[in-house]
Amino acid sequence: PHSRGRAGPDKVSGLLVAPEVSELSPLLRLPKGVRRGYALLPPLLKVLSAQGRQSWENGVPRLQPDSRALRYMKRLYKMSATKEGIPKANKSHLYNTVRLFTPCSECEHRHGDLMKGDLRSVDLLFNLDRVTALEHLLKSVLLYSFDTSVPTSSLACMCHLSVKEQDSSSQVCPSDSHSVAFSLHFEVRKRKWVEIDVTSFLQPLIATNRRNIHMAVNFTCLMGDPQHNTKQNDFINMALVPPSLLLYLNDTSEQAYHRWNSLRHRRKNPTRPRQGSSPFADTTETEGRTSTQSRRA
Amino acid sequence: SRRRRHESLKEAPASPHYNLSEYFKQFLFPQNECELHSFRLSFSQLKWDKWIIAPHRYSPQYCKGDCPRAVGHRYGSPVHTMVQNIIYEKLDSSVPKPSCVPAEYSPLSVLTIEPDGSIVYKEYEDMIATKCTCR
Repeated sequence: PHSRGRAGPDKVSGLLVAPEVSELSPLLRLPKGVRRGYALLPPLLKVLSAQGRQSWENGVPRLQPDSRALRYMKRLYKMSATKEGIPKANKSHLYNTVRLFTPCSECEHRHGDLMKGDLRSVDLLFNLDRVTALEHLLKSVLLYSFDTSVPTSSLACMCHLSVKEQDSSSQVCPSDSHSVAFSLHFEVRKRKWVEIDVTSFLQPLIATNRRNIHMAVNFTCLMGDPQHNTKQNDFINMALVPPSLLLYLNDTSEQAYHRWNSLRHRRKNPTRPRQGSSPFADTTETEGRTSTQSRRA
Repeated sequence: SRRRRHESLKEAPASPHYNLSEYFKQFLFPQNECELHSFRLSFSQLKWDKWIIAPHRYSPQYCKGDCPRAVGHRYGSPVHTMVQNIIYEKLDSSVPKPSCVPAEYSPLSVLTIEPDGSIVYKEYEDMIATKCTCR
């Protein structure tokens, strides 16, 4: 079970069979024996039935994610796993969990006029309840989706980030606890997404199991090359929606897949016996069996 | 067994090559021996496709079949399996025969929507059986 600090399957107790499963035809329904012992469910079923249960628990339907965010995550899935869902053996791919959070809608206070797509500064509140204590942060990114219809060659942007501290719920306007400003330069030709790495900025907050992160992002961009004195007030059509927060995590729980572990496991596989060690050892047989047909052939 | 094979060959009708290999199979390995079987499910069958975005289909596979008496190293079985078989056959048949179970697995990547609307990509260990053993 995860530590009590964060949300996790252990928070949901009792019989955890997603309601849809109970409507299923009997052959797909979980056998009685399994229903009794919730802990018998393999981790994925546990998580899923917990989710199934939660989405109906308080009668509130599951919140639907932003379609752009869903498109981005589907693209990430295609890059990280094969069509059958097997994780790709990619050296740079150290994460085994990626979480995408969209800001809570009721907390946005925009200073620019969103309708004209001119978004200079926005207040964002991200709720990280779903991050468990066993998930360790590898990288965090603010993800802007751009309206690529704007004819831009290249962009030089100044981004100013500040995290708001809301010590007590009574405090009305949170004060800035720490902030950072940095410039970035990128080509927005076909790219629909721009990732702004905020790992070092958010690391201390996430490491202390902060559940809510409240930040103000001020983003000003100039078209063309900053060396040539472009007009200061030329704002491109900024991201038409507030950014999402992407967390690349290493889940250290047992049910999560650990690349380094699987390599180690292969070398020391206990089911592979030592040849000739047993009094009954068959001298002719080879180890392991994937399928009889291929053996016979 | 050579004489029996010879006699049965005489009886065996002249037939194209593949019948012959089928015919010999009965001598090589017992039928329905412990092996890996394929099983594909789609999350829409379980009505979980509301929150499992990918993959659409999943093949967990499973192990089924009889464990031969002298398993030896054929399945990577330890000596204990042999001993258990002897106990079952000669001492106490209430002790179960060795069972055909998965020996190795591969992971699965899953993309799901969380109850709060956030989206998570996760890689789970041991989700697809890739090899069987007798234990």
